[in-house]
Amino acid sequence: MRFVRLRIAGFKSFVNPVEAPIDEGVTGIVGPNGCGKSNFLEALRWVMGATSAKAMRAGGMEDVIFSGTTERPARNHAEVTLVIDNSDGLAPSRLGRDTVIEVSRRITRGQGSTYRINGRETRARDVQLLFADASSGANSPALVRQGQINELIAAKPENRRRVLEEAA
Amino acid sequence: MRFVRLRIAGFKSFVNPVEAPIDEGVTGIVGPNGCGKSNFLEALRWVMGATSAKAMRAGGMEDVIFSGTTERPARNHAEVTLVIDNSDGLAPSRLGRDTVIEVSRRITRGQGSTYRINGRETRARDVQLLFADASSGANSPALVRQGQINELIAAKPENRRRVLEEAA
Amino acid sequence: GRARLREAFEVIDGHFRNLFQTLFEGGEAHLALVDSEDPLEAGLEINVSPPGKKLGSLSLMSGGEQALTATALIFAVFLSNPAPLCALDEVDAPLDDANVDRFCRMLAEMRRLTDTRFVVITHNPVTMSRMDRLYGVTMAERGVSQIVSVDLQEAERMIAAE
Amino acid sequence: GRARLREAFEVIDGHFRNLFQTLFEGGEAHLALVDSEDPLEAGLEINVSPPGKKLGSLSLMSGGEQALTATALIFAVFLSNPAPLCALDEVDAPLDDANVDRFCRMLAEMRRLTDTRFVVITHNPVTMSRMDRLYGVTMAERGVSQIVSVDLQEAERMIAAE
Ligand SMILES: Nc1ncnc2c1ncn2[C@@H]1O[C@H](COP(=O)(O)OP(=O)(O)OP(=O)(O)O)[C@@H](O)[C@H]1O
Ligand SMILES: Nc1ncnc2c1ncn2[C@@H]1O[C@H](COP(=O)(O)OP(=O)(O)OP(=O)(O)O)[C@@H](O)[C@H]1O
Ligand SMILES: [Mg+2]
Ligand SMILES: [Mg+2]
Repeated sequence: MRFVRLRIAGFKSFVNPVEAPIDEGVTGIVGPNGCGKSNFLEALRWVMGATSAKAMRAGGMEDVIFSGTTERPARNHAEVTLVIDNSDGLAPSRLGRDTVIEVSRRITRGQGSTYRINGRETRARDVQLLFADASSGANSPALVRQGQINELIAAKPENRRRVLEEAA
Repeated sequence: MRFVRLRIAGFKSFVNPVEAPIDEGVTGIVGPNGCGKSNFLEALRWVMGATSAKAMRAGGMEDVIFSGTTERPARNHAEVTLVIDNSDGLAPSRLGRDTVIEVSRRITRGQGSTYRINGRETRARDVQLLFADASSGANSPALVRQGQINELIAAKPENRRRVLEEAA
Repeated sequence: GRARLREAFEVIDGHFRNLFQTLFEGGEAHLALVDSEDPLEAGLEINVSPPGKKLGSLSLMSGGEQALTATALIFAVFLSNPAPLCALDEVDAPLDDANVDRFCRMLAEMRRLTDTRFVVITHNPVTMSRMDRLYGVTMAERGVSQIVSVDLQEAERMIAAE
Repeated sequence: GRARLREAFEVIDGHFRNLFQTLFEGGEAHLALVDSEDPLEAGLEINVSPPGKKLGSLSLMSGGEQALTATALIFAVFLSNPAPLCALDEVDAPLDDANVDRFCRMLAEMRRLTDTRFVVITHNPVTMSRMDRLYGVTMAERGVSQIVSVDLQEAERMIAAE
């Protein structure tokens, strides 16, 4: 199971649709303060089924929808799609034998989130399980938020232990 | 009241005596990770009467004494002296009319800290009051520890308010 | 007691609003005491409206924007009661070059407005270039610190890979 | 449950000890479960003995040393159960050039040992120069993000003062 592409539309500052390939090896993301780099990573964690708005720097989950600028009105939807290459067939078999799996999450103001796997509506739980099986949930220790290293250093020992639990 | 010079001996990695002038304007301190820059600032807060070992990254206050390397044995004392130019006469009058005030703090293993002002032994409280009167205690908001900006950002609102209290 | 804290709050909020407007041209920010009528029990909220955006809390800003805003708060508190010494340990770490420049200009303004002496620990070459003088801390002998005056070129060599 | 956590702990501790020794040539570090016999209740301590120094807790190290050590712990956890994607948001911020180089070599080792794809957000020119490719995020229109492929020169211009 390999993550190969991320599509974002209406999520935080990514109001215009963007599509980013995720290729092999190490991809660097650069840009000035406030340009949207952390928003990009948050979109990835969000489509994987993240449930904590707080971990997205949001008061409520609707805060991830583009909230407008002086030039542009707020949007009503945000949608993120993660494209997974399953040609090694290692994704959970309940997803069938598709070689490409598209996982989408869409949130609408006042209506919450809906999830789809290859176009078919599915429950949040199924998406979370898909990624948990691949040891890659939205809370995976491999997804290090800005400032999380400092939190780990300052954490009480019992909170640090949870990092181990996520991986076990 | 102007701080003009800091002398350090035996405090953390400053086992060899050092003397640093503190001149007008902005002095930059540079060097690789782990070379002693934060230790230098901690020595300054320590001589001003800091009481929290934890805020010095120490388990107990004796941990600020040079603890030795493979080449050098641990020391038994640490001493820091802050030289204050009082030619504007604005220091608290109980210190007399000295134009130069030297505040020293010395800690000895197993015996705790002693303080001196111009060579005369004094209580910790008097040193803390001296600096508090100058709105410059060891906990002054003007002394920003490494990572403290992040703490301020993440702090609960009631803890942030304490920053105001220190200044009022 | 309470009256002094309210008064300090007004002064600090005034400085903070000005500093923020200078840093984020076109934006606005202000402080608020919340959760209690009693200022000794209240919480301190930081409300920001970055240029072109809506009002929100500090937590909605990016990492670098939050750091610059929190530094402006520190300087606002400082201005309300300037200490003889102000020391800053690596506060410029999360800032990009444009924001490091804004930080340095804010620091220069603090230097202009007060007699305070400033000590700034930094790894950032832009910040280093704006200092009045530089001290390098070294460990020629492992685990033993020494401090020496350095010029900008020596400082840049010091922070470069060994 | 408990047995799996103990087993995961042993594997992670093994990776962590190796990573630390590679990073801090001549030093030693290890993890410990403390405060309870039950691993589901215990705390995770990080004990370090930097080169030439005595054993102490992580809190005795400098800011940059702590960050590099905590990053080694993250990679140790990662190696015990490699995820298809690993994303790091500005973990190199407190590191000097020598430690950024060590971080990049550790990251290259993770890349060599696994099929994982890595995404690294950074402001550091040294880190940028070691990436397989670079994406620049920009806001040509205020408040609206766009993402484009950039080469190293374009990336350096992007992070330089506007
Ligand atoms: N719902 C939203 N709608 C529109 N813009 C938003 C929304 N949520 C956040 N933003 C904007 O996104 C910007 C933050 O982006 P982000 O945190 O990704 O920056 P960054 O590139 O990581 O910066 P840094 O280098 O400082 O960490 C902020 O300026 C914020 O105003
Ligand atoms: N009591 C002590 N005796 C001897 N050495 C000590 C003592 N306490 C701390 N140290 C050493 O001082 C070093 C830390 O110094 P310091 O925190 O000042 O580094 P720094 O220059 O601020 O680095 P960074 O850029 O990473 O923040 C550590 O390597 C630590 O081992
Ligand atoms: Mg960010
Ligand atoms: Mg430091």
